[in-house]
Amino acid sequence: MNIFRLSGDLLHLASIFILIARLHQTKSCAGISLKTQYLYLLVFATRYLDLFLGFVSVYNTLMKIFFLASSGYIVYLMYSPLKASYDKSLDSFRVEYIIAFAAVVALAFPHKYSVVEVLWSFSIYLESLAIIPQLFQMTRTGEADNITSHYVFALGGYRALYMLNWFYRYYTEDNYVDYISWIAGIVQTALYGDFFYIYITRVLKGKSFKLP
Amino acid sequence: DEDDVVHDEL
Repeated sequence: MNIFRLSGDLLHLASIFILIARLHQTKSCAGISLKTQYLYLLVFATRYLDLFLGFVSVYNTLMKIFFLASSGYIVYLMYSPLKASYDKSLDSFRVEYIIAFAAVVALAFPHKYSVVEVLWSFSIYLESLAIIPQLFQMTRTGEADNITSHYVFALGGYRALYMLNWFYRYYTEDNYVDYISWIAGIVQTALYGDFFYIYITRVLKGKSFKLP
Repeated sequence: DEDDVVHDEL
């Protein structure tokens, strides 16, 4: 564990708390992509199968349980109590493409051909693309409320911090490299490029998230 | 076995 990874995990945790607070406060899920949330649930469900297979640390186990439970809870909130505020027509990105792409890449380049490893690779590639429906919806409507912007920023920042963590690990752990994490992490962080720019130039200056 | 990949990150 190092400071970059810990900060990344905490930012990831914060993003989920921000989203749940947003859903509770406004009692609405307008502006939030249910498809992205479904994808995160799928990401955690396929990656954290290893909860039953091995033990890393109490921290690791508790975080995994939290990510699984919270993503399930968010999907439940959007699917059931807040369903009336969900506008399906705005959340129109075809996620089948994302799932199929992640599946093909995971099958082509896993670390090892075992069910758990292929699912792990699938979850890493899927996570790198899972924000696309959310970004797509924000681009389509051209705006987002501030708390939703904070949510997306925290989510993007988390993977950017993980990249610093991998640099750190490369130098401190005998050239440690996980190329799947690196490739997916670069893709994931790059996807946020435009968003980060608008967030920093507008939202942090007290204006709303609006596309020019 | 020895070839098992360890994923210690979240």
